[in-house]
This record gives sequence, structure tokens and C-alpha cells, in this order.
Amino acid sequence: SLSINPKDEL
Amino acid sequence: MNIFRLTGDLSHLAAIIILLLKIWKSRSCAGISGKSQILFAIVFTTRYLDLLSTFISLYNSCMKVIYIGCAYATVYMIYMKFRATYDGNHDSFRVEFLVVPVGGLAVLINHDFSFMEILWTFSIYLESVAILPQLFMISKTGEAETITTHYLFCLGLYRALYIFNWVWRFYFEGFFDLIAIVAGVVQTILYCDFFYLYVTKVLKGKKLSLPA
Repeated sequence: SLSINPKDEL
Repeated sequence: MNIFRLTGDLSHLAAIIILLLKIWKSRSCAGISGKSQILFAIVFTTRYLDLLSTFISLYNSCMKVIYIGCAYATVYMIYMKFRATYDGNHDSFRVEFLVVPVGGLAVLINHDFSFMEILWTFSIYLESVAILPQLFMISKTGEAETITTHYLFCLGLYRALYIFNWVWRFYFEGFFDLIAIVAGVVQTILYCDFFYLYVTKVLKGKKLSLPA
């Protein structure tokens, strides 16, 4: 997956 | 974490605090779109649900709590504490025209068809258009208080800095998130017209007013 996981950005 | 990301977050924080202070000091929310502020409260709530499930860093958790807290405080000030000063007649943007398509898009185009991921995607899409009721209100009244323009400038600057952050991350970490980038670019484009007015008018000491 290309997503941020975990989501470190706000 | 890079310098663009950090200054972007701080610019975002500055925007939120400028707006709160403006309302608190003037005891008035005139010229502020309550609808945009409700949308931002929804954005933070749906995006930061992972506060309950995932710990990333103290910085990450603190900022999320501050953003959510300030968003609800702003909505409270507009619709409860200083309700009498709220200019509802000019805040006439139809938010269902944003929320419904954005909800549909989040269900259709996401990284993973799961509850948390769809809510995160929804918040990313919604944030990109959440300022529209505010910009619509300014175009309707034809003017904005200078402090309101500082708020909008910081909010737009935060988005522009995030784009630099993504360029940085792509080059140095080989990382990119297409959903966040496309939504972020759309969001930044929405501010371009405003940036132009801010630089040509507000920074030269003039009030922001639009030609009739």
C-alpha cells in the first residue's frame, strides 16, 4: 500500500 | 520529520490560534464562516480517531489533541458563546454539496476498504474543500477583516509547506501518498486567488475588499 500507515502526518 | 513538515504544522497551529484569539479578543465572530469551522471539526474528528488505536509519537498525539480541542472551541464560540455576532445570513454555502460527494469519493477511491481508512480518506478530501464556505462568505460580503486574512494566509501556507514536505519525502524517502498529494494540491490551488489579494493588498497595509 502506498498510504501512510501508521499515519504520521497531521 | 523535515523542516517543511514542522513549519507546516506550526503554520496550521498559528492559523487555528489566530482565529480563536480574534474571536475571543473582539468578542465577535463577524465575518467568520461557522460552516467552514464545523467542517474542520469534522475533518479532525474523522482523521484523528487513530488517537484511540495507534500511538505514533508524543508530538503527533499532542498536536492532534490540540487541533481537535481548538476546532471544537471555535465552533462553540461561533454557535454558542458569541452566537449573536454570527453572520449566518452571509454564511449561506450549501455544505451538503461538499459533504455528500466527498463521502462518495472516499468510499470509491481509497487505499483500503476499511472503516478507519475510509474515514481518513473522507477527512483528507473534506479538508481540501472545507475552506470554501469561508471564501464564499468573503466573496459575498466583498471584504474581510485583516486578522481574518492572516488566518487564511497561515492556513494556505500550511498546505503549501506540506507540498514541499511531500517533494522532500519523495526524493529522500521514496515515499508518496497519492490521495494526500492530490487533495493537498487541490486545497492549495483554492488559496491561490486569495494569496494574490493578500500579497497585493493586505501586505501593503490595505484592507481586503473585492471589487463590486
